Amino acid sequence: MIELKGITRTYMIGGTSQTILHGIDLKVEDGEFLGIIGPSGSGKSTLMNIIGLLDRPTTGQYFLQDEDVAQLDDDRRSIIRNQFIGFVFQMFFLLPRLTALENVMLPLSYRGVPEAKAKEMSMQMLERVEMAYRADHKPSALSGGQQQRVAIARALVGDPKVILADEPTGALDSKTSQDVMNLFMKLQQEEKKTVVLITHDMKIADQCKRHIEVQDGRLVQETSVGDQ
Amino acid sequence: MIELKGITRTYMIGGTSQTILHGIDLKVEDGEFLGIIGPSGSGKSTLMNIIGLLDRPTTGQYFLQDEDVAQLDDDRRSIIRNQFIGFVFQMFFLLPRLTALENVMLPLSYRGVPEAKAKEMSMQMLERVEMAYRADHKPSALSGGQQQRVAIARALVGDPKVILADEPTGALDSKTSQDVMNLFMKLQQEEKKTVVLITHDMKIADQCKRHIEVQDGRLVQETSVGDQ
Ligand SMILES: Nc1ncnc2c1ncn2[C@@H]1O[C@H](COP(=O)(O)OP(=O)(O)OP(=O)(O)O)[C@@H](O)[C@H]1O
Ligand SMILES: Nc1ncnc2c1ncn2[C@@H]1O[C@H](COP(=O)(O)OP(=O)(O)OP(=O)(O)O)[C@@H](O)[C@H]1O
Ligand SMILES: [Mg+2]
Ligand SMILES: [Mg+2]
Repeated sequence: MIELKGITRTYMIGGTSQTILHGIDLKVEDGEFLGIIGPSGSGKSTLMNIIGLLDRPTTGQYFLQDEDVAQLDDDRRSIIRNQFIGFVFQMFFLLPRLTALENVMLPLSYRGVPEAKAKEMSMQMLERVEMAYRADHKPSALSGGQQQRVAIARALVGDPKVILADEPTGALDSKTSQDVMNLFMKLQQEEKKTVVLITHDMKIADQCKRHIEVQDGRLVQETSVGDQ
Repeated sequence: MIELKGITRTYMIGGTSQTILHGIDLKVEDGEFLGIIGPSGSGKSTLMNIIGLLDRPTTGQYFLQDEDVAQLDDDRRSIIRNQFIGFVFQMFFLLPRLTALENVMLPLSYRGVPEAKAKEMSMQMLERVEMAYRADHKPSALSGGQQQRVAIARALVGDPKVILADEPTGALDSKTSQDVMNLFMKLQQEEKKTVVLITHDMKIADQCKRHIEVQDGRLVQETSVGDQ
């Protein structure tokens, strides 16, 4: 489903070049549940943004369903992203002038889903993350963990094949974190979705069937549940 | 040092009134290390914003060093806040057009500290959170955990008497989280600072000498290390 070969990412900053990802090779099968761990600043979000077609690698190939998507034009990548991928951002990136409900409806409106249908699907998804009672609040009138859950609802509402979640429980208490984890696991087990999630929480990482560790922009170790 | 009596906070939203904090009484002694826990949306940040003079209670009294500060005018509250309080925001709130270093220097420039001195103090504080190597990056060129550490450095650079930290390790891996916790504990033990920190991480909460729990806008339980 997802295959990265020799992925590097380099930034130019203040005239010098900084390499953030150094030749990453990674294969994620359909229906897998992969956890990504690693120290702050190691390159996890950068890697996730490349997988999510939000950023281009500097060198390397990225095969999504056997098509090399790294070098497609922006429009093509946007279409693929909107169809296939649900992304929960580390910084949420909710639109400040829209309510929680309107934020969740956004991916559906890009696809041309009629408003009444989009509203119904979005309220259902907000229910699943226990945020329906705040549907009419704008992000500034939501707590940190409430914003995170709205971002999760928005990532899932379009029924994506691949769910990419960048620290989706970072702002949540342990009960709500587990509810979110249960939701992801249900989607992977019952609907065969592929889930890749970045986390700093070992309680969450240990529930991922497989996890990989990033350090200084390289993949350093793999753990599968079978190994422990 | 800090005493809240009968603090309530109500918002008007869409024509109806929602009460977020219901009659909170809380005393925090000088030099205490207090942890605040509780479910997402329970009112922790709202409570912290009132303690940090960023928000006014709807009713109730707030004595800071025996002065009722709840009803002082905005200018007076700003001055007190800048002198006494260092605040680590749950959402960081770094200024996007300034570098990490410039963001940390900001509280010092409000106090009229000369630039060369402000720069030196800020680089030292960035060293303490291991962020000196990214001093010249703007927030968009920093990882989530790096932004959080810059926000911590900015809260501490002015040597405040009271440190209020809203989920200061939410974006950090466990080693970096413990480094931050060690820094707060050092400041409290060696420099007698008062620390109030909100956390979802029980490993962090258990290191606070005392912790209180918020549920639905009320304080429901107190735990001191002595009770366990
Ligand atoms: N636009 C940019 N220009 C230069 N460097 C950048 C840019 N964006 C990110 N970086 C650097 O890339 C490195 C990796 O960032 P990334 O966001 O991938 O880390 P991360 O592993 O997700 O960290 P965290 O756990 O703190 O979220 C960091 O050192 C960061 O400073
Ligand atoms: N401007 C506002 N108008 C109306 N309701 C608000 C506003 N700001 C916050 N709220 C509500 O107040 C409640 C408490 O929010 P608060 O940010 O204090 O929660 P919290 O305990 O910090 O949660 P978290 O752990 O998710 O950060 C939430 O239900 C939120 O929706
Ligand atoms: Mg990250
Ligand atoms: Mg909060």
